[in-house]
Amino acid sequence: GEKFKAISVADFFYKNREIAGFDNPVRATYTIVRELVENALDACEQYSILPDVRVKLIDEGNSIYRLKVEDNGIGVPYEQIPYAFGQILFGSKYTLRQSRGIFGLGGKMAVLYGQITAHSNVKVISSQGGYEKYMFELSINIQENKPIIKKKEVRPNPGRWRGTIVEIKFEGDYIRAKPKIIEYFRQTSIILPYANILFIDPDGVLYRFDRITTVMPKPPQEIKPHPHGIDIEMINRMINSSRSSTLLDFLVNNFHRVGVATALSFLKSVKIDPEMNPRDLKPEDIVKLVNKMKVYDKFRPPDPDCLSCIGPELFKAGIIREFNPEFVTVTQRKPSAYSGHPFIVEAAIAYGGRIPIVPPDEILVYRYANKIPLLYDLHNDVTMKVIKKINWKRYKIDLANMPLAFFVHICSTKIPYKTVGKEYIADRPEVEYEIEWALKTCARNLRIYLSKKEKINIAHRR
Amino acid sequence: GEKFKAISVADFFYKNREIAGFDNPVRATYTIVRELVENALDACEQYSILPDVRVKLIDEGNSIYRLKVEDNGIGVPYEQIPYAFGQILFGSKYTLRQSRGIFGLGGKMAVLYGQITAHSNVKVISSQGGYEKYMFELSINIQENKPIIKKKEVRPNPGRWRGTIVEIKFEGDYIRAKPKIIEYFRQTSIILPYANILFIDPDGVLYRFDRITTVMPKPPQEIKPHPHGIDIEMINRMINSSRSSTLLDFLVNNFHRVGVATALSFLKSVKIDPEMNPRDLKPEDIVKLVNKMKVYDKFRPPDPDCLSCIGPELFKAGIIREFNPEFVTVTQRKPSAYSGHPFIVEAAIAYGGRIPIVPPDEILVYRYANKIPLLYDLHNDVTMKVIKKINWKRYKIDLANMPLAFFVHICSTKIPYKTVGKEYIADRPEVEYEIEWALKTCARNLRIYLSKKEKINIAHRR
Ligand SMILES: Nc1ncnc2c1ncn2[C@@H]1O[C@H](COP(=O)(O)OP(=O)(O)OP(=O)(O)O)[C@@H](O)[C@H]1O
Ligand SMILES: Nc1ncnc2c1ncn2[C@@H]1O[C@H](COP(=O)(O)OP(=O)(O)OP(=O)(O)O)[C@@H](O)[C@H]1O
Ligand SMILES: [Mg+2]
Ligand SMILES: [Mg+2]
Repeated sequence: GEKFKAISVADFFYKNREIAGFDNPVRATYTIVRELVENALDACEQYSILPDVRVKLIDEGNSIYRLKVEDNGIGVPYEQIPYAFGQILFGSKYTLRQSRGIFGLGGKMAVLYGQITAHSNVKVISSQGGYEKYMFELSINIQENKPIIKKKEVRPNPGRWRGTIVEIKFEGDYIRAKPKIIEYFRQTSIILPYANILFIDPDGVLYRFDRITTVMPKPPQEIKPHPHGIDIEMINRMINSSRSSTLLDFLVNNFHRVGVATALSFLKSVKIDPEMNPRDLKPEDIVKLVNKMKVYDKFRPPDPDCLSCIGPELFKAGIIREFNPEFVTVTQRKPSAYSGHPFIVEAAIAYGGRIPIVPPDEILVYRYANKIPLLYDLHNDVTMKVIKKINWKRYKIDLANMPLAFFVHICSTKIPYKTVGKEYIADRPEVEYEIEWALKTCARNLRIYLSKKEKINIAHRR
Repeated sequence: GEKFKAISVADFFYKNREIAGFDNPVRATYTIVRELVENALDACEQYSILPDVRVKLIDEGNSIYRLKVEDNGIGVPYEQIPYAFGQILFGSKYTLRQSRGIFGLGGKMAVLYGQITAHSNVKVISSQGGYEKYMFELSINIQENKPIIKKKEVRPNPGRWRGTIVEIKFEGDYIRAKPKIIEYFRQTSIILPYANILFIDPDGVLYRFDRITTVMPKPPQEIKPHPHGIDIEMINRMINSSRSSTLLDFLVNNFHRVGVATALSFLKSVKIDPEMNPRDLKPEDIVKLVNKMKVYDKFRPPDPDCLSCIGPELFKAGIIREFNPEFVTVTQRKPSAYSGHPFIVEAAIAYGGRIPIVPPDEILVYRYANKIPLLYDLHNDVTMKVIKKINWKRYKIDLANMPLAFFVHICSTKIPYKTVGKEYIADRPEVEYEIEWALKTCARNLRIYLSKKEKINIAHRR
């Protein structure tokens, strides 16, 4: 007969680590750098700390590398360190606000990979700026998905240092991963002109991206779920943990931007008694309530306070620093939503300067999701689909013969990644629509510039 | 400060269900059919039962569908039914043998999706052919990842029926999913000429694929891990659960095809004492042992008994039934391995008959992994990469102007899927190599046929 058993989620991701971006030592090297740097940047930006992130990758021989990532972020509280780094599906980003992290497993996958390929423990030093700083050496008990504390120390912190240092040893391949890693830092610096990023690679080469501004986007604020994002599971959980004795209070207390007037008019339109106790709702009433909420069109749209875009000024500054283009146009769309999740698309097109002319199948497209550069699977991604769809000739833009670079940034409380490795974004009609109009707006601005330039050239030639 | 919490793996896949193939109602409809049919086929083939699988999809209105899948497989034991269908990361396929299932979550994702979109419980009726059959109605406690038994019954089973019936209601979109669903059944029948598959769709249309043979491939046998597939975590678990008092016994008892002579010669070559107790190995010894095992080239290659290919006869029969080609060549490569995982590539090229001539970017490629048809992400898949690489002109094969269909089937104890939705296969050089040589062998056979045909035509024209 069949042998049945359960496995832990750590065991699942250990057996199937290619699903998380750990296919082989080359891809693993890239993914580990990415995951740790993204944790560092989230820890800074969420608290309006101008990021200082230092990354050092050392070749220890025999394909073993040691990666050290240091940040000046908010730090991790003492009791949370073992779980934050040693328990898969644990973290602080399960909230409805924009952040790079969403799954609660990126950092742990790096730890796990280091553990199974180099038998090494992760070292974490962190402080939240208090009198003490904490040092842990951890590994993961994979079969039970819990941390194993190999060593822990509390040390004095006289300088009130605040931040986190994470050090992992693992089997990697820097030679093959290098182009992607350098490109990742470069693309990160384009979108983060206010961050100091330093990378010292195994060859001792220093890559420095210094900040050119101290202006930062406002950090995102957590919001309650929007009624359009509701499903049966969510509403059951809300009902079970709610103290509201009426459906009216329940809606007002649990949903984003739903006030008494909106709640009353919604309940009236679906003929449900505002005074009834939510716990008295029968299963079929819940289904009806959920279906009605999803299609009721008089709810206020989501508030973009839960998002934190780059903004046209900073985006432009980053692009100018990197490419020194002859012309750049940046646009930010109004907030939109898909399935109740607010999102904003920012796009840019840059022309000339250090941008080369490239063959059409090597078109320069820079994609970002919640400020994370996406470097893989371009042709699967929704942005490429849109670029292929637009009739660039209408804007007198010749993709094959003009020095062009395209930039698309999507911010959302939930980026619809198709993979745990955050490689590309699933198709969503609302997102596709916003990307299309953002790029067309930029295309129109470029056309205006090019035709002005053309007139000036014609005038000069006379 | 940050709010830290842990979530269950069910909660993770609920929040991120697009990662498992549940992006939207269209894709969900396809994925649910796929997951349940694959469970049914595994339950038959593992026990040499000629599969009879009946699938009925009913449109209940309001985008709600009811799917019922019935099989004559081995059935599920009474105590396991709640966990098999109600606990994520639970199953009987965590063993080293070929099967369609590997993750322990496909069926549960279908249950979960039905639960959150249609507030419905899964119904399971099963029997292993004994005096009783069991009926359960279940849902999943998502936050705790455990089953909620809504109803259970033991009924008499006078006819000694053996099999499983699974019924799920969910929000779907058959109209848009239909082409992929029909194609899935069609491609399944090509590779399974010994299976009876019946699909009744919401429009009442019957799609019947009747068996044309009662010959079945031998089911796969479970094997121990191969030394080349070892890593530090694995060997630590083996040591902890081993009763062997010597390293020699430990190797012989825990690894695939490692006999006393092989174990001794390996240990001698790495200067480790065969008599030492495995529990006395220090961490650095374990690292050394693992690294040496991975590169020692005198271990016997994996035994293909853990695999269960179609075989050239059956593959040909399935292709002939579907396409009635003028010519078909099928080849099966010798067993190979990647990272200690045995695999076999089978390939075929069919020419003429009902096969149409298609434009080059619509090339007819049928991909299978452990007998699962892969219908998405063709251009990301390793098979397409190989097809683009081969110089078909050398074989006088004109992709643009000949009626051709290409078939590639990979069998392995571990298919390196890039996604939880089993959409496409990651690149592995060993696998790429085998696919390339399988297709080239077929190409050569086709060329021989075409040049014979050419000679006959020339002879006739005289
Ligand atoms: N450098 C850091 N500074 C502060 N907190 C950190 C740092 N690195 C990790 N953490 C904390 O540890 C948690 C877990 O990190 P991990 O990368 O595993 O998951 P995540 O970032 O929440 O989600 P994702 O899997 O998408 O990356 C984070 O949510 C954060 O609270
Ligand atoms: N029709 C069936 N007949 C017999 N056993 C079944 C059937 N459907 C499910 N099972 C049992 O339930 C277990 C869980 O199924 P599930 O689809 O969730 O995971 P899996 O098939 O093991 O892996 P995967 O996630 O890759 O599909 C299976 O391993 C199998 O033991
Ligand atoms: Mg993270
Ligand atoms: Mg399954």
